[in-house]
Amino acid sequence: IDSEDDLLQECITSAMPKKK
Amino acid sequence: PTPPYLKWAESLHSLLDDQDGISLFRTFLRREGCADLLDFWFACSGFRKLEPCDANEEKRLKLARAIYRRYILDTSGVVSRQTKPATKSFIKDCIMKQQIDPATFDQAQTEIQSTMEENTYPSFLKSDIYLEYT
Repeated sequence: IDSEDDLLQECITSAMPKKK
Repeated sequence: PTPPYLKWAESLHSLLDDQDGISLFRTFLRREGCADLLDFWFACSGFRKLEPCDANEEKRLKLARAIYRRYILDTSGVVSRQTKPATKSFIKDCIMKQQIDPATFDQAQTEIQSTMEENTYPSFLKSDIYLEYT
């Protein structure tokens, strides 16, 4: 089970633009 | 073609649409002690992208709680200070009632975005960090 911090970090990363 | 760093000066969205722009903006915000504004803005966008379906419900609730605890609950934090009391109450209610809509954080994200557009983004464009980069 992910910790809250991991979940939050994953969420932030998922919203970032991908490398062009 | 227009260099990326000139595009960053067109709008906050142009800046946040570029990995290098985000990285430089984060360096600036960290120096100003308000990098949470940027992380919260992306956390809200990431939350909205999570599909509300049965398989995701537990994850969405856990994530909503994590965002709330990390950025909203701590009233001394920059995100909490820049979010209207009514908006904070709305998010708290949603979490207490476990009614987690994809738009739960939309209003708070809009308020934080306005803070960045009115304050930190113009300051960033005038900062030595940005000017040295260009």
